[in-house]
Amino acid sequence: PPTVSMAELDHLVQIISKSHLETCQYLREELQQMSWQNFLQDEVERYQSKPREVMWQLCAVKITEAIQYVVEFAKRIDGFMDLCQNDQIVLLKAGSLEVVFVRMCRVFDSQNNTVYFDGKFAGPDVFKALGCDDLITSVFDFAKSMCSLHLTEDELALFSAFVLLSADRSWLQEKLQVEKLQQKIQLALQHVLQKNQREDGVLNKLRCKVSALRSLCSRHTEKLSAFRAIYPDIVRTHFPPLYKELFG
Amino acid sequence: KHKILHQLLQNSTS
Repeated sequence: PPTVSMAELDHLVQIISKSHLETCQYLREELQQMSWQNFLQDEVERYQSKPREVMWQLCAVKITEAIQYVVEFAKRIDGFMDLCQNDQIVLLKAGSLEVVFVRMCRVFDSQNNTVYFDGKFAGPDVFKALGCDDLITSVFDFAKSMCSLHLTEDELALFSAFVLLSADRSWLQEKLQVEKLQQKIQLALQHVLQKNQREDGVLNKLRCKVSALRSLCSRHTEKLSAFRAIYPDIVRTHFPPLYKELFG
Repeated sequence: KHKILHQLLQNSTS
């Protein structure tokens, strides 16, 4: 592991937390002001009665919006822009949706099992028209278990950066450089967890989340290919170009 | 390939 001074770790924590807050799409205060408003039953039914392809397109748009913020986050992480462009793209292709899932716990209401979507808080039933009940249930379960860790914004920022800078992604050209950066981020995460006096188990719990994230993303890819097999023209002509670049 | 991603990466951070 690289030797890093305390001052360097503090600096890394500061930069990554700032980047996270500048690019997190919603501030916690803004969400609280929306007073955790849930969709009414007739609104839920309106989503449920949308044609499958329309609901898929809506979700693809929302995911793409969230991913654009993750790209901005990545760009502001110390060292990310120093990587070669191939590796920047490899890391974003593999990790941007994972970070969206990590960030989801900020807009998730554990008590009601709802997530902020399209202006209000939505339960899993809102997404019924997608025809992916099992995936949606897993995404909600993941958000709930992330919430139960009660991470602070700086812990969440560093965990997001750790996920994004995964050195074991396929097709990296300068694996060693990514590895060094990820190790530094891991040290910074440990440093923050210690400073925040979190119990020892949190880091291990976060490590388990890494494999859960991979499984969620590969299941998203499977569902997309199944959908594309039935509606190739909808994907080609109506889905956001960035979404197609990332998952096509 | 990855035209938009390239573009997003090249835009200066605002």
